[in-house]
Amino acid sequence: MALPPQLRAIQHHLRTAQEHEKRDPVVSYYCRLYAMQTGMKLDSKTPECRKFLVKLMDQLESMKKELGDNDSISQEVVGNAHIENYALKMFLYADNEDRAGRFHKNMIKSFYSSSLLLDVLSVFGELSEENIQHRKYARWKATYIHNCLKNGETPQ
Amino acid sequence: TGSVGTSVASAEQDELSQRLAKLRDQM
Repeated sequence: MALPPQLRAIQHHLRTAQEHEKRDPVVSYYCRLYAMQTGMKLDSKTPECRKFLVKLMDQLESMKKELGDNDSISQEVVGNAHIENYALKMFLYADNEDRAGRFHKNMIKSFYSSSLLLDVLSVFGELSEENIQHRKYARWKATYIHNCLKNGETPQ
Repeated sequence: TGSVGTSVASAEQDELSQRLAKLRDQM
């Protein structure tokens, strides 16, 4: 279903959910949960947004049934650790590539996806200061390196 | 129609909030 423009802010989290459907269903579930909660705050009034959010909720409930016995889904503290570990793993991969001077689409995507997953961590509560800094740095780095490569410059 | 539309909208919003709360409570 097409994403209504009012919900544009969650489109990348939903794409990350789709990309992880098979690879890591727990990541996919929490990306959708974050998108659902954020979408409800963005706009649950206009009919097309409400329709979209109802579909997303249907998806979440069926994922919940499929994954219900997974501790990462049934216990928030386990889910929190799962998402945080995954986000930091992506961040470290990208950071290592950056420090080694290896700039490519994959590492840009890893920086950006790690920042999205740090957004998702907020479903479990306030982000730590460290994760807020990580998210800011990862988003800035992804944008900076992307622009450098687009302009044919070497990132510093 | 305006008021009916509004009450349908808010009923659906409430239902979504309840489903979300239920989903999270079961975690």
